Amino acid sequence: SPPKDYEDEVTFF
Amino acid sequence: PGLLEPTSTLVRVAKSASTLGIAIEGGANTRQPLPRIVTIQRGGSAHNCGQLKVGQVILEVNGVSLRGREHRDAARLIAEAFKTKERDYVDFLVTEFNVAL
Repeated sequence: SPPKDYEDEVTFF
Repeated sequence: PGLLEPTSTLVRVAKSASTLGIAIEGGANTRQPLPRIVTIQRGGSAHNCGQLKVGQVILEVNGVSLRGREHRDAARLIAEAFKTKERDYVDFLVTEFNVAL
């Protein structure tokens, strides 16, 4: 799969 | 403050649940240079606190600025703040205004 768009990076805590 | 001047609020989130229960997006070198809260999960510590809201931008965590920190670095700081046993709370300095301060 293509690399994830860094702009769309989301982290859940 | 003036009408266009962003106001910041200090929110102390007690570690009242096993998770913090938020999701963030953004970080340095993105269109959203400071992390923004995109989700607040019901039952998490942040939801229990009642003062954090989706759309708020996080300026500081426990007094540490997130300015200039890329997403993973900001996320690591937040995760460590929640994990540490030194405090039973996490302090967030947040602003309602989605601006690059």
